[in-house]
Order: sequence, then structure tokens, then C-alpha cells
Amino acid sequence: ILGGRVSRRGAWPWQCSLQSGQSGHVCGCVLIGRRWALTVAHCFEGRESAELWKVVLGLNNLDHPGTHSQTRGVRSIIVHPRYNRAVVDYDISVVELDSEIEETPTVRPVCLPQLGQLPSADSYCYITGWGHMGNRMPFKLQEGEVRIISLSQCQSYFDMKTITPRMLCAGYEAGTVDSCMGDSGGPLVCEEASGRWTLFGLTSWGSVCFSKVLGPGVYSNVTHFTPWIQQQIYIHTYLTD
Amino acid sequence: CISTSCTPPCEGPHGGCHGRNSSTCTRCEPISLELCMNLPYNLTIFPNYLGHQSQRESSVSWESSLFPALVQTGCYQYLMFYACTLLVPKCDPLSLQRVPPCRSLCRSAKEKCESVLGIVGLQWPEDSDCGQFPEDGGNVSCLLPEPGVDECSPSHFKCRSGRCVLATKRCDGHLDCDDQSDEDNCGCSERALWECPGSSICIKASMICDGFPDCPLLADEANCSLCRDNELSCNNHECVHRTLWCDGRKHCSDSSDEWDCVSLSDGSDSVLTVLRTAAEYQVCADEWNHELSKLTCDQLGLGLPSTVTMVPDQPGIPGRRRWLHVHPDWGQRNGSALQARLEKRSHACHSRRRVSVLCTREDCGLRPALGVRSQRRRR
Repeated sequence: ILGGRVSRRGAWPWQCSLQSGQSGHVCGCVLIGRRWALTVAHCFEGRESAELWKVVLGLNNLDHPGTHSQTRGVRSIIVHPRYNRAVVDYDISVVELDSEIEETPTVRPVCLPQLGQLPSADSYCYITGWGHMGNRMPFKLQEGEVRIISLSQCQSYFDMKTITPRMLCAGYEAGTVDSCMGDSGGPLVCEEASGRWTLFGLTSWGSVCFSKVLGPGVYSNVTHFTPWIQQQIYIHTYLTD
Repeated sequence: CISTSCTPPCEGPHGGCHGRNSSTCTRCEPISLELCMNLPYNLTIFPNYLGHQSQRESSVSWESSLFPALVQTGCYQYLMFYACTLLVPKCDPLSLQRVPPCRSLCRSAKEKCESVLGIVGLQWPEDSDCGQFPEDGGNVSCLLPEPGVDECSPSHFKCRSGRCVLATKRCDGHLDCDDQSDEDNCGCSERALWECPGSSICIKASMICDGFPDCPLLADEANCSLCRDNELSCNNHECVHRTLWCDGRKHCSDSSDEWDCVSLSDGSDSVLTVLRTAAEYQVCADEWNHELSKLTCDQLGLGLPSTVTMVPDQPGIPGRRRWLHVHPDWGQRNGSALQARLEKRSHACHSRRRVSVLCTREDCGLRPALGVRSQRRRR
């Protein structure tokens, strides 16, 4: 996260770290149920098999997992069948953990958006992750407040790519607070009046975040995929024969 | 090799080996990176000159996005050719060695394009130091662009003026070519695409009948299967007998015969309806229990049941009511969906009461570790 700050323990209990073999942290992910998480499809490029991965929850400092963290293996990875690497469209995956997590104050699921529920343009939401900070990779979970940007305005920042309805844009023209490499798959969440936080985006792509090329970050639009997510959970829970 | 004989993929031209066994021996492989499919050579070998270990790694690398974008600036005519000699280096099938680009090619590309990257604060890929490449004309063979080598890659659209723009910009409504030719001839058929009926949306032929609606009115997913009268079409357009729908077991290879079998009516009454053999059934409240209410909400992704009531059937509704009943061994069907735990028994329901379930989202999106107090920050 560029332009963010260190988050407090338990501030984002749905944030998880997707780790592979000796690589350690590879991508972010988001807990949406006791046995289910979301991340982006491009994290699995070239490493599609579930046994290569584990998910670590309740983390704050990557280097010191501590007693609050929980680690689970991955039972299955469900990449969206329409994921298109060339234009980074349909960039989403459902991850089934090999066993249920124990809900604690530092490990809890985030809410999925209701059908058709979108954050309003110019509202402020949060992104979190252990990705590049522009000058170094952090150990402690970073958080940054970003503003939701309309798709039409967002397209004006990216003439090399097409912003599709499966995408959501957030950040600032100057790119001052933005997600970066290593944040992929992490959450963009907005707080509702009730005090609950809802997941509207998964960090997907953007301009090269430590160059002078500015502009907002682009997130997978979770609202667009909520029916597909629910369907995958249903199929993998009740139709496993 | 450790063994005297070579395992097949490793044998070299004179009975020699290239590596100890099939996991370490190197061999040429066909180029599969779309970006470089129009080179004057078609075999490559890894690792490449950017430290990538495979074409897969190359395809998702930063450089495979950077170079095509840089080519659009027209900074150097043979930039794409040079980039491909780094990403998928030529493999000499006899020596099984990489054939490098010549130093002059590297220098030309770097001199003409490095400054363009500087404008946007990016550096030239450090792995591609020109000193590592041989001078052309020396005794080590190296690559130079032959006449006719294409400046654009298959991931580009070539403007009439010869410039290359990314293929995603073709007919995207923005003028990208210096001669605006990227927005000419944008009819679907002119681009070998299929036009959605009643709209100007163009889709690839592979998107027709693929189970994902792309055209308005789902026109690309209509008339995709010829099922018999007693069959229904799956989402992937296979045909499955009507009696197998919503029985709790997958019969369509995409399991779509078991999708959306259970629903709760809108509004406050939230009456449970279950499809069986593609017809709508009420659920008779006799023998209903809390476990089945929990299963209903969980299966719909709606969390937990908050209110369960038995609603009297509305008399006088036209047509005969269809009832489903709780299966006697509903409890033994662990892991099964709700529709698998119900059965057609008769058209009567003793209590004549239907099941109504109200679900409430499970605890989500809360941050108990922060507590309420600390969220209010004293000035």
C-alpha cells in the first residue's frame, strides 16, 4: 500500500495472507465465511494446484505470526472460468479452506454486498495489504483510505486498458494512496451506517505503482460476482458427490 | 549423464547428453507466448535473458506488459523483435544453446526507448545489459532483425501508417492510431466477430452458447440445445431428463440442474418454495424442524434462520397445490442439499400449512478487537 499507515491488530480481521511454499506471502485474500475466502485469479498464474498454498489469518506482522494467527491449507481453488489474463478481466477466485476457522476477535469474515449494492462514487473506503510501499515491502499490515472513482473517470486514466463492469476504481489522481504489488487479492472495504464493513473490491491491477505513472488502482468488482460466489459455495458444499 | 545411456528427451545430436536426467536437461521448446508468435524463429529455451524460468513466467512478467505498451510510442522500429529475443530467446536445435540478440540491436533499442520510460519514471529492464551480448559479425552468432520482420506483435493492431497499438484498442471508440485507422471497418463481420441480434455489440464466436450471456436479451445463449420434450437444457446446453432436475444430485456436467432449486418468496412472508422436476412445490410443515431451517438459510447463503413460521395455505388458489414432505431419513443425508431431503408423497398436506423461513446475515464485517471506545478518537 502506498501512502498508507500501519494498521492496529484486529483492525481488519478478514484480511488473510495467501502463501506458497518457500515464497512466503504472495497475495492478499479475504475471509468471507468459516471455510471460504476470496482472492484474485492472477495470483494463481502458473501455480494452480491447491496443495501449493496455505492461508494465514489473524496476522499483523508477517514476520511474527503470534498466537492470534490461524493457518489453513487450501482444499480447492475455483478460478472464474472467464478470467482473462490479457485484459485482467473476471479477476477473481473462490478459495475453499481445508477446515473451518475459529472465529476470534482477530479472525472474522467480512460481509458480501447485497445484489446490486455498489459504493457511491466519491465515497471513502479502505484498502489493506502487505504489498510494496513504494520504497520497501512491509512486515506490518498497512491500511490506506481511498476514494471510489466512477468507471468513466477511471477509463480516462488508462488508455491502454479497458475498464469493464467487472472492475471498480479507487484512489487518487496523484496516486498518493494506492495498492501495489503484493496487495493483489486483498480487500477494498467500506463501512456502513450500521458499523458493519462490506467487501466491494479485490485488489487487481493498476499502473506501475512505484513509477511516476499515476492514477487510481483497479479492483475486481465483488458486487458483480456475488451470485457466482454464492453459487460456487453452494456447489462445493452440497453437490460434491 | 550419470547413466551411460540418455533418457529420450536429453539425448543430444552425437549420442551425448544434455543434463543428468530429464528434469535437468535443457531442450528447445516451441514458442507459445502470444506476444512473440510472429518471429522468424519458433523454438526457444529457458531461462531467458530476463531471468524467467518458463514461458508461463514470461507471460505474466512485468516486461511482457511493458514492451507492448512501449512499442505503441514508436520509439524504435524493431523494439518488439528485440523484446522477444529477451523474453523467448532463439534456441539452436543442434547446440541446444540460446542465440542472443546482437549488441547493436540492444544498443539501438535502449538508446531510442530508454528516455521514453524515464518520462514515466520507469527504468529500462536491468537484466538486459547490452555488454552481455556479442558484437554482430563476430565469431559468436547473434540475432539482428531480418528484412520483413514484423514491428507489431500478434497482441497489437497495425495501423495503416505502420504504427502498432494494443489490440484491445481496436474499435474501442477512441482514436489511437495516428491515422485513426483503428476505428475504421469496425463492423462485427469485418472483424470476424458475431453481432448480437438487435444491437451493435460484437462478441467472439467462442462466446456463443458458452453458458455466459453476453448479448442483450441473452440472444447468444438462446436456441443452443435441442432437448426433447421431457428434457431440460443445462446451463452448458446439455439435455437432462426433467425428472432428474432438483433431486439433489448433479446430472448436468456443470451441475446446473441443481442450481436455484430452493427459494424464499419476497416480502415479509418469506414462504419456502422448492422446485422438483422443474415444477414449483410448497413444503408441507408437518415434520419440519430447525435443522432444515438452518440448512435452508445456509444453502441460500443467507446466514442463519431468525424466524420460522407455519403459514396456513391460501384457499381458493387456482390449480391443485403441489406439496413436498420431509423425507423420513432426511437426517441420514448429510452434506446433501435441502431438495434431496424432501420427497413427493401425495398432493395432500395434513396440516395444510406451508413453511416460512426468515434468514438473517451471520455476524460479518464487525471488528470486535477494536472495541467501540477506541473507535472514537479524542482530539
